[in-house]
Amino acid sequence: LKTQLRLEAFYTFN
Amino acid sequence: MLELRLTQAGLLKKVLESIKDLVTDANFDCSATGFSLQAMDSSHVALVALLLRSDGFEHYRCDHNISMGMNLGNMAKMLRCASDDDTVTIKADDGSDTVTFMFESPSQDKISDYEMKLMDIDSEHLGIPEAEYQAIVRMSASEFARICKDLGTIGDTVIISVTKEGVQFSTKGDIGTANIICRKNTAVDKKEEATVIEMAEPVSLTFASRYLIAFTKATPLAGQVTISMSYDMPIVVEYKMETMGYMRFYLAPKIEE
Repeated sequence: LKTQLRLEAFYTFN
Repeated sequence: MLELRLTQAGLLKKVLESIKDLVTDANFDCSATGFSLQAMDSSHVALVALLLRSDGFEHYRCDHNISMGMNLGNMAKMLRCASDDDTVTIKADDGSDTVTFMFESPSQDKISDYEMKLMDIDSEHLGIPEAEYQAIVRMSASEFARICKDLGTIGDTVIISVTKEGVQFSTKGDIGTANIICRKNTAVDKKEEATVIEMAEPVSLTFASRYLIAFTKATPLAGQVTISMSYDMPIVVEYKMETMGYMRFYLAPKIEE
C-alpha cells in the first residue's frame, strides 16, 4: 500500500 | 496604488481556468518582480506557483508590495466576461478591499469594469529552494495531458519512470494495467512535439492521477511541459508562458510504507 505524502514533508513554511 | 495592463486578457483567463479547481482562495502578490501566487490545495499535497513577470505587462505600476486575497472561482467568473483579445487592466487603491478588472475591446468601442471584493487569507507560504533535479523531461504539453487523462481512467496512481531512453507512464487498476513509453525524440516537424530527456540518474516515482490531470488544465498556456523529478521529492510540472513567466505545479509523491 502506498501512502500519500504532504508537501510539508519536503518544504518548510516561510 | 496598483495598475497592471495586459494586452491579452486570454492569457489571464487561461491562467485562472488552470488553477481554480485546485485552489479555492489565494493571495496574489504584487511586487517589482511581477504578479505572483503561491498556494496549496486543501490537502497540502499539491502546490501551484505562478509568476507573471512585470516586464511582460504593457504597463506595470506597483508602488509597494501588495498582497490581494481573491476567490479564484469568482475571479475566473469575472475574467470570463472578457474576450480573449481584450486588454485587461487590474487596478487596486492602497488599503482598498476591492480590485477592479477593466476590459477594453481591441477597437476601444467597448469598455467594461468589474469590481471584485477582496478577502483576508492566511497564506501559508512554503519556502521552495531552487533544486537540481535528477531527471528533467520536456515533452508536448498536449501529449502529456492525453496520457494523464487516459491513464486516469484506468488507475488512481501513475508511476512516472525516466531513463535516458525515454519516459514511461504506468498505471494499475481494477480492470487491468497500462504502460505508455515516450521515447526521446528531437527529429520532429514541430518543436513542441519533441521529447527531450536530461538525466543524471534514472528516477521512478508514484503520483496520484487526479492531481496530474488537474495540472494539465494549464495545457493551453504552453506547447511544451517540463517535468522535473528527483528521488523522494515532489515532482514539478511546469508550463512556461513565452515572455510572461511560468505556471509550476508541485506534487508530493506516494511512497511505499
